Amino acid sequence: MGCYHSKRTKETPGYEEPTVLAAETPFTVSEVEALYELFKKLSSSVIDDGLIHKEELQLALFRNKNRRNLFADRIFDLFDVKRNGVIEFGEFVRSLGVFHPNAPVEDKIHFTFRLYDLRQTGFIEREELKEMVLAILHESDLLLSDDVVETIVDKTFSDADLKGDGKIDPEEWKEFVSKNPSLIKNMTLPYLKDITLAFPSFVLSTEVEDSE
Amino acid sequence: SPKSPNLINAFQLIGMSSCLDLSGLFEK
Repeated sequence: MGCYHSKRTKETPGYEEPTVLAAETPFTVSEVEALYELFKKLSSSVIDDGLIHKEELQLALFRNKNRRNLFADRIFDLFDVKRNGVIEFGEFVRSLGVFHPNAPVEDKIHFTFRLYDLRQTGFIEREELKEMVLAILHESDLLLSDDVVETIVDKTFSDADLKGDGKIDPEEWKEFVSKNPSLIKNMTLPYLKDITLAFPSFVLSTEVEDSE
Repeated sequence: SPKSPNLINAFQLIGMSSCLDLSGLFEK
């Protein structure tokens, strides 16, 4: 990892050293530094306090800080590991690490399970699945009759609920994803491999040599 | 077991949500 000696003072609450974050994620130190540039941009877009608020995530995703959405809320909640209403830099990097092309598939499957376990019961339940289907239909202005929605939910649920106990557990979810790998397509962001190109401003000032 | 080729998987439908595509975070 090399010898790290920071000359910079990071006063941002929740800031963690790139060397520490790189050791715990698929990112290199340079990539973590580049992510800090992105983090600074996002965390100052509405409230300039070095923390990402929900409105700032909504602004980044929708170009509208007031647009609420079930899935954006879930993404925010999963990134906000400490559940204190904001995303800190360390939380941001560790969560994005799951989206890295080199992150373990197991982590991606686990993340999607938690994403869809809306009420955090440890299971994806039929009502949650229907709620998410209705949310995507509403979001996309797509009209489907309730009968069609029920049929889609029933079919999917019976395919995934191998034990037939009315809920999808993590093991069943893993099996279902293995049969339908496109379900974790959103969990890989190719951009993360090029993050140092997207946010290169740090390169001239970086103080750490990557070990890779 | 028989399959229903014309029926979209509910999770595939959910995955179409733009909110689940975080690439928007990287747009300048």
